[in-house]
Amino acid sequence: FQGRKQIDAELLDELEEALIAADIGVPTTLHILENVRRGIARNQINDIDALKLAIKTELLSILQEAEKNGVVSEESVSETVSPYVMMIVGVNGVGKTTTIGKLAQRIKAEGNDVLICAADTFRAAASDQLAIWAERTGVPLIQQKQGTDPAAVLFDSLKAAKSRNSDVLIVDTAGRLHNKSNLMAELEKMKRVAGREVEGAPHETLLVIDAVTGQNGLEQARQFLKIAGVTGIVLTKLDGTAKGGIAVAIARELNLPIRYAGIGEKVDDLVVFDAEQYVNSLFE
Amino acid sequence: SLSDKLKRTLKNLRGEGVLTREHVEAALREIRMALLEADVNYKVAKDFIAAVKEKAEGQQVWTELKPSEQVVKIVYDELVELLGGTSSRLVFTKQIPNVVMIVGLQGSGKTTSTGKIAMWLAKNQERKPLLVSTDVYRPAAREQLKVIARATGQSIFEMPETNDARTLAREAYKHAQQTGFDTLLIDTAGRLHIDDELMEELVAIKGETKPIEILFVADAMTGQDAVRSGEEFHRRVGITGVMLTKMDGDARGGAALSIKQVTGQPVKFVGVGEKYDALEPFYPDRIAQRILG
Ligand SMILES: Nc1nc2c(ncn2[C@@H]2O[C@H](COP(=O)(O)OP(=O)(O)OP(=O)(O)O)[C@@H](O)[C@H]2O)c(=O)[nH]1
Ligand SMILES: Nc1nc2c(ncn2[C@@H]2O[C@H](COP(=O)(O)OP(=O)(O)OP(=O)(O)O)[C@@H](O)[C@H]2O)c(=O)[nH]1
Ligand SMILES: [Mg+2]
Ligand SMILES: [Mg+2]
Repeated sequence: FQGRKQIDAELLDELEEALIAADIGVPTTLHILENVRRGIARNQINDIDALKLAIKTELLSILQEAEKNGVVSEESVSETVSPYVMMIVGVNGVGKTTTIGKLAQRIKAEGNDVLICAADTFRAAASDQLAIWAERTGVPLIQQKQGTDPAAVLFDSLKAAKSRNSDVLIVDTAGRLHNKSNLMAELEKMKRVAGREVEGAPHETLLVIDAVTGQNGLEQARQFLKIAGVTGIVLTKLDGTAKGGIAVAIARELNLPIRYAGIGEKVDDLVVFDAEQYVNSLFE
Repeated sequence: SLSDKLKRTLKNLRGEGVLTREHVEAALREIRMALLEADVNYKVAKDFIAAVKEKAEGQQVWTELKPSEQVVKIVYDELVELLGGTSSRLVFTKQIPNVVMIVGLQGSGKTTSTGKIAMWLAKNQERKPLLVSTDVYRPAAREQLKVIARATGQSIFEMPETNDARTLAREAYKHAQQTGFDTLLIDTAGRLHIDDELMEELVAIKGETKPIEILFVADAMTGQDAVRSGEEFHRRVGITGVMLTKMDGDARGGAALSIKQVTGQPVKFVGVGEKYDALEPFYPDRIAQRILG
């Protein structure tokens, strides 16, 4: 391996750029390369394939660590607590409403009675959009007219879910930028309403992150975690060319696991997130 | 902020007559970090750094500024120049109607922006706009634009009997011609730049309506991929301008520089909120400051 150190320097630059290009971000990239450099110095990494494997291993361990610490799953909530409440949150346009259509399909197919709450009472035609998804999946929907207090729609939905013995209630919320304190406060209020009506609700709060998001995604996750108590991430639009690497930075800094990935606009385009498959795709 | 970081980096270097290579090298690393943190594409950042290096090295040290302040000024000026001071006023012809197409990735803010732009043109350029949604895919997309049209007092063309985007565009065009709307704003469905069929659909709509403006609507929080989507939309459809949305958030908006560099087309408008009057013309100096943090 005469020229080995030389190759590594240039190669490390290329690999650093690949990680940056995937939106992994500078701090996480430097952290990964630092560990890799140590492995090179100890002669544990001696060629390009070992180097790539080392980086993949670093990425995988970040994601798996978050999965361990992360999340609540429906199995951890007692059968007597009903309904299981899932709140879907995130900034504007990331794919919340579409994801709910996909989730409703999946959860219903697992044998559950699902109810959807149209708590985006703000945006033009938001409940019309969700109503079409509800119809497509054969899942009932609770909605009110535009301008109603979202906490009121949530309250009605919780009452309806309890009286119908629904297993799962999925709550759609309006897109909101995390730097708008009044909108974040609205989310907080909705959580309190849920918690008063059903013990431990919302049992799952999924933050939807668009795979094209850059470093701002980390700040989104910080604020939503702090104010809305996020329990997991849904990474959408992975069928595009963006790699969604910001989810790795989110996993590392906040220990939030990626629960699902959106891979298209149709009702079946949702998969349970597979960290190994994802890490391999980062290097394609 | 970048100025603080540069002050710290350069404080032990003596300022003597010219900005030395040492000054500049030390500063460039901080600048690269700031650009990447702001989501400027890493290749665009590389080219930018090279340009700054060339401008900075050997420059006479200005006596009123510290070396760090001088470097920041060079970077800021270069950024403002690249972002380009083109006018954001759309350029219209005598034709009836003039067509403006609104395109971009899913969820970037096109439908909302179509309403905003219509309102802005009516108010600031005395245009008579007609809206049409050619989004035949997304649930309640046409309904969404209809609600927006009603809320902003705009006219909208509807043809519920068809599910073909081309037909909607063509018929809306004819309707505008016959009824004297001087501007036709065409909202299109969000699509991936790698979806051949849908990209072809945009080319077909363009062919039918010969737009004077094709605006690429991009989310301010877009990361490294901005270069790919911007480049591909420009290559296949040909954009004439960019609208950067959700700038009321705290995303630094480096995507603006990336898209400008790779398409050569200017950012014309900025979306600054969910309400339909939340539209501003693009000011390069403001976004330059924001990118540099
Ligand atoms: N390609 C692709 N498009 C997606 C995916 N998920 C959602 N979309 C599209 O993204 C756009 C926005 O989706 P919505 O579900 O309306 O997003 P939202 O977060 O509810 O938006 P707001 O309620 O306005 O904040 C739509 O065009 C969807 O079809 C995905 O996984 N892949
Ligand atoms: N805060 C903020 N929200 C915006 C802005 N522009 C659009 N939005 C919001 O972003 C979300 C998506 O907007 P749409 O207009 O539905 O996006 P779209 O590009 O038409 O989506 P598709 O048709 O599905 O591709 C909505 O919640 C809008 O209210 C903006 O400048 N600021
Ligand atoms: Mg929605
Ligand atoms: Mg739209």
